[in-house]
Amino acid sequence: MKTIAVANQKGGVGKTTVAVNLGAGLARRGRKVLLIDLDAQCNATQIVHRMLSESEPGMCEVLLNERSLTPIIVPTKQENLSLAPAGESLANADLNLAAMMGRELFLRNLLEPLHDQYDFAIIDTGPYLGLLTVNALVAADYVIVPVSCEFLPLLGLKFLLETVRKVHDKLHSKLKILGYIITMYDRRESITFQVEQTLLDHFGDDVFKCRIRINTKQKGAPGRAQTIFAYENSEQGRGTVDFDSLTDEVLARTEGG
Amino acid sequence: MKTIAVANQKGGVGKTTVAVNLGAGLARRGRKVLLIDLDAQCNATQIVHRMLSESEPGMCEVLLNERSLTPIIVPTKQENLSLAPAGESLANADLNLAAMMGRELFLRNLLEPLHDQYDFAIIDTGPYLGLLTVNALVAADYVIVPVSCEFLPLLGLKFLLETVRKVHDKLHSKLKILGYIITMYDRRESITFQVEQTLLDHFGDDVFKCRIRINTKQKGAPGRAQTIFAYENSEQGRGTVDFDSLTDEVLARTEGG
Ligand SMILES: Nc1ncnc2c1ncn2[C@@H]1O[C@H](COP(=O)(O)OP(=O)(O)OP(=O)(O)O)[C@@H](O)[C@H]1O
Ligand SMILES: Nc1ncnc2c1ncn2[C@@H]1O[C@H](COP(=O)(O)OP(=O)(O)OP(=O)(O)O)[C@@H](O)[C@H]1O
Ligand SMILES: [Mg+2]
Ligand SMILES: [Mg+2]
Repeated sequence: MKTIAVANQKGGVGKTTVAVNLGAGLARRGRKVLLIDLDAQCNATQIVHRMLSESEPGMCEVLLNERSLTPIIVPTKQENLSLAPAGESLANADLNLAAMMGRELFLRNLLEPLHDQYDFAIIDTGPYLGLLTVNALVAADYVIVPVSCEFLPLLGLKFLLETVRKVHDKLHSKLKILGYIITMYDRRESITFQVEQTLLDHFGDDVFKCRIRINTKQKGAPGRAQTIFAYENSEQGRGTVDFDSLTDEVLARTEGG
Repeated sequence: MKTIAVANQKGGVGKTTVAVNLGAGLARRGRKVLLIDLDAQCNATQIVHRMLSESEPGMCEVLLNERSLTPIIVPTKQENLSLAPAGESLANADLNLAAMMGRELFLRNLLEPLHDQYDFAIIDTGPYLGLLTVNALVAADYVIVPVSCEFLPLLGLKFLLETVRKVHDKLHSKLKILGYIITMYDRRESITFQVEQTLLDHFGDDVFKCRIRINTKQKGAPGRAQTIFAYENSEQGRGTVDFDSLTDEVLARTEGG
């Protein structure tokens, strides 16, 4: 199993959209995929499943009690895509984890027994660099960093790369940045090309070749609790084409495809 | 002094853009305004000031050591607008605050002595509902909630309102929601009207009448470290008109203007 964390502490850059649709893209290719929702907003859970009721255990219960992940994993409408959902209690996980021994390793230990059951695990993280995100980075083989074509998200990369470097040096030396994916790419705006050029200058080939174009269907799809593939229901749909290309590139970078 | 927190744990909905440009809008009307950056991303600080160096104290140092705010306050290019900046150390404030007695009240106590020096204090918060955001809610008289015209931000309001209610019941009974401001309003997309209608149905007059329209200049202004007023430099600019109307409504709701 290859584990990919999708992370960027800047809010609203497309982390959930990338995690959900890359997960679905890999599942459409027949890979067995586990999507893990580690964001207290529970957005990925709302898109491919539904909000958990108070009595249903989610990622928080499993992390804090070091139980197995298996009992909370649910199927989704996309074949080959399963979900480890987040519940509302995840909002308090950080403070609870802070006092526990080995707190950065909890998720990695939970994923260990699932290695043979899935080809990929994709972790959606929230817009901050706290213990939950650190758990995701320690559990991951790779990190994908979504960057939207705006100025403020560029500034935030410095903090993210510092955190990735610290995790790499202190907790998990095999962690690699799989790539930077440019999202909400809008050819009508000059800032799009400025941001693109800045990223290419700084990160070169680490920037994925494909672009996730601006697409109003991406704003609507979560409202129908659908992935972009199901929402567009067409192989030529803008989001379908974009996420198919991202899926191609991720497979090439991980399986040497 | 009237204190307004700008909060919504959903990422990228326009919290910083509203905090900075409302602060500037009020300052342009001759009100003395203190902008407080309580987001570990330091975006407001980068827009109206610059990143702090490691040796310069910011909001984190002041909060944890319960020192006075005054020594860290800096002027900005906008007359009547001052800033209490955030430094990189704010990212660790949450875990440090967690163990301290009265941890939710730190910011309120810091603002107490400034009551006669400013007409308004505007607090920018980060995209999460942790102790820093709770500090902002406890210190505030009002909360402004930016909501962008997309589906996922709507879902997040439930969590935010639960937190506001808890703060109101347990820590600060005078906290009021000043209003919901619809941001990134794009008449070309049907989802804009669906979100608008849903908000009006749920919150009625609590929704500000003005809309902050989609405006590519808002994406560029932070790159020039300017407010939208300075960037557009025209009373007819789209952002200038929108933020002038928001300023009008905020004054009407707080000063009964
Ligand atoms: N390509 C796109 N075109 C237009 N809108 C998009 C696109 N991708 C995502 N969106 C919309 O932009 C908003 C932000 O995306 P998303 O929620 O995936 O970001 P995020 O980084 O996960 O946010 P958070 O920081 O809150 O977790 C959502 O409302 C989403 O529907
Ligand atoms: N009216 C607008 N039109 C177009 N772009 C906008 C508008 N308002 C803000 N933006 C851009 O959208 C992005 C998100 O806005 P902003 O950073 O203010 O949101 P935020 O809620 O503070 O994000 P975070 O959750 O990371 O703190 C920024 O790059 C900003 O420049
Ligand atoms: Mg998300
Ligand atoms: Mg912000």
